[in-house]
Amino acid sequence: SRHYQGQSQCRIENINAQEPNRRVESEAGVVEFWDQNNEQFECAGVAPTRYIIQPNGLLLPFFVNAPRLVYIVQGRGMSGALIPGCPETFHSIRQSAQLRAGRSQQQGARDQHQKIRSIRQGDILALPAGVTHWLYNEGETPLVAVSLHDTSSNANQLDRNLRRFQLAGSQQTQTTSYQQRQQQRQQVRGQQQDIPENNIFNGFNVETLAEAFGVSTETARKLQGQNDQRGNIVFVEGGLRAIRPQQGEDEEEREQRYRTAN
Amino acid sequence: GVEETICSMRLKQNIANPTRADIYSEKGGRITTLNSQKLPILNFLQMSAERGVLYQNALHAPHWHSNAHSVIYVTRGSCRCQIVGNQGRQVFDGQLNQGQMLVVPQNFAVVKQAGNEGFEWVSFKTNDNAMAIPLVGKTSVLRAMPVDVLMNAYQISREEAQRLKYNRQEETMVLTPGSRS
Repeated sequence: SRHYQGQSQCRIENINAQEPNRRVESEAGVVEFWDQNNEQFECAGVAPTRYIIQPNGLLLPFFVNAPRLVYIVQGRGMSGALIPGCPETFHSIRQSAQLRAGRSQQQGARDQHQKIRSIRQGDILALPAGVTHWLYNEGETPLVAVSLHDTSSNANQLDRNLRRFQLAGSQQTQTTSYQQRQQQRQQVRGQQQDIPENNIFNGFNVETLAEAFGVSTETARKLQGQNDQRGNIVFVEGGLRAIRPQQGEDEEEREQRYRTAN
Repeated sequence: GVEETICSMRLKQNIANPTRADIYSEKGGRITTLNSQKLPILNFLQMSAERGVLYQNALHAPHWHSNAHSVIYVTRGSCRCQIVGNQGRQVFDGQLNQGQMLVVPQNFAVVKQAGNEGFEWVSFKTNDNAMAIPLVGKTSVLRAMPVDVLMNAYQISREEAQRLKYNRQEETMVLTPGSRS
């Protein structure tokens, strides 16, 4: 399945353990990148990344050009993978019951969305290429996740560079101590590292966005996040609320329990 | 299984016939896709196609293809087209006219708005079952996210987030013009 990008060049004489060489800090966490141009990663056709998300931190939705496996090294939280073609099926039965009872809805009566998955230490998340994903830390300790992107996969028809497409937020790359050491080397190679990472809405005209979403130009500007200095991991004041199964209850058990009420 | 062999496989299918449209909007236009589920030989080719018609000033919703490049050929009319790549960089913002061809790389987001005389195109995809992921409308990624995620991601109120998710109601891919709150 790896024939598409052609056989990789694997002229490796020594193999070394690798540390991340680029670190991007945000309001509520850090994203660390290993050098995907390293010959060992190039040979394997992969690009690794590590996310460290502080409690109440939300890794803003994004997608990449390659399939990935994410391992939760530490912490717990919730994760949303937005799978194309799937309708927003996740609305709680509790919500319907409350609606029937005529009670007010704190969540907003109309809100529905796709399934949210609880994640905890030891979990693996499998995410196909181009699938948008977000992650929220609802624990008391930092949520650490290591992600390996298979850039040589057939699913990636672009080149082998890992490309991130943010749906929200914007990021001005900040140089850190070990990055500074690497930077000179990379500048020699003609690479530009300090490129601001804007979200994809930023590339569209405000008027077009406003018309497409049917919202005001002011809201469209907020979508672009031009003056947003928070980066790609943001704090959620008061914690993130979303419709999902109650904690501690197994989803399958819950489905079983409500089956007759369907 | 005779009809399953390549010798007797169906090799053609019309995608210009409006009655075969997969997405239809009375005031917006229509889109017809042809993939390997409709025409199995495309599985061999690993390619698919799409035929679209936008009426005056209608929009083809901002979207990206998660598993294919897309090459657009303009068959009639014109549109304003914007394409955005990774890091939010705009890589194209211009008019597309009849007879022109434009490459939209995999994962690059694109939006088109038809000109005064409408816009018609055919596009070729490099996957037999190309998946389009819209940013706006009933099947969009924003509709699939909880309101709280949108509020915190874009620093907007609950009402604004609700509007972002639901303003386009049942519309998908083909958007009628002039709808703004």
